[in-house]
Parts: sequence; structure tokens; C-alpha cells
Amino acid sequence: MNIFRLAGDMTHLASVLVLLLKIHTIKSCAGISLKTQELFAIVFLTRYLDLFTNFISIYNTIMKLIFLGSSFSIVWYIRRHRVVRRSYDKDQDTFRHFFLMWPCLILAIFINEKFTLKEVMWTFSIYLEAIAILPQLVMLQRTRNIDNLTGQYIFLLGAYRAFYILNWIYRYFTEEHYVHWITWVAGVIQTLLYGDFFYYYFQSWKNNVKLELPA
Amino acid sequence: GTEAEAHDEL
Repeated sequence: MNIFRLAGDMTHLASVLVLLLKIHTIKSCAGISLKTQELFAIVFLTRYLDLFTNFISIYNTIMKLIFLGSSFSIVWYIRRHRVVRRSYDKDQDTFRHFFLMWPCLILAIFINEKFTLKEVMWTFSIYLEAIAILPQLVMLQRTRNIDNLTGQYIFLLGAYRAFYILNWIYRYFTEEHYVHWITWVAGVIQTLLYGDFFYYYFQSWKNNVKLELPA
Repeated sequence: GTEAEAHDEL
């Protein structure tokens, strides 16, 4: 484990905690896309199929359980919680997200490192994660006004991806035979999707004004 | 890398 990987995991963890904090304490999910959260839940479910069969470390197992548990509880909160679900902007969250899964599945069947069920599902989760943020970004564009916690949530998610790229660069130079084209290409695409958001996030931070995306 | 190495990330 290198410092970039740890920083990536910690910003990922922080993003989830920020979102749970918003939902649990403020009892609001305003500005949050349920579609993106459902895709994340599917991403973790299909990626961690080896949770009980492939032990890597206590750290890995605990983090996997946290990401699985948090993603499903966030979906539950938005869909089922008596108070929280009332703050969900359903009309702004119209992305046909399940259609994103088909190209990811087809791509995973044809482009993978090994043609086994577990490996294809893992590859599917990598492709799906790359584009899972799209419904959230579309929703941001529509609502434009972004509250602090939502802004921080998306910033932390983007930071997590950026740290993972640094982690791969580090591992490429420090480990032998460390070449993973599938994760790298999908990961870079995923990070680029945050580019626009990052730009406006830093602008608002620099000028000390409220974050607002252009129409 | 081996399969385990490939999936040691989250």
C-alpha cells in the first residue's frame, strides 16, 4: 500500500461519510442523484463477489464491507426513509441509468483479462463505475445551485479517482509486471468526467463564492 | 500480474 492508494481510499471513504452525514443528520438528499447511488451499489455488489473467497487483508475486507453497506443504506434512505425521501428531487433525476449497464456488460464480456463469471462481473463493475457519476453530473447541471455538502461529496469522489491514477503510476514504476490496461483506461475516463466540475469547484473556492455551474 | 494482484485495490 502506497500513500496515493491510501489517500484515494480515504477520500473515497470521506465522500461516503459526507453523504451519509448529509442524509442522516440533515435528513435531506436534495441534489443527490438516486440513479448514481443505485449504480454505485451495483458496482460494489458485482466487484466484491470475491469478498469471502479471496482474502487480501483485514483492511481490504473491512473497506469492502463499508462500501457495500454504505451504498445500499444510501439507496435505502433515499427510496424508503419517511423524511429523507421527500427531499429527493425526482423530477431533476431523470437519467435512464439502467441503460448504461448494457454497454458495460457487453464490453465486459468481450474485453476482460479472463473469461470467468467472477472476472467478467469484476470488469463490468470497473466499466460501470467509470460512468456511474453521469446521472449525478446531469442533475448538477440542471439544479445549478449546489449546497456545500453535495459539492464536497462530488469533490471527494473526484479526488479519490485522481489519487488512484497517481497510485497506478507509482505502482507501475515500483512493481514488476504491473500493467492493467482495463482499469487504467476506465479509471482515466472516469476521472476526466470530473474535470469540468473540478474547474468550477476551484473557481468558487478561489473567489470565495458559492459553487454554481453555468447553464 | 496475477489475479490476486489485479484485485487488491478497492
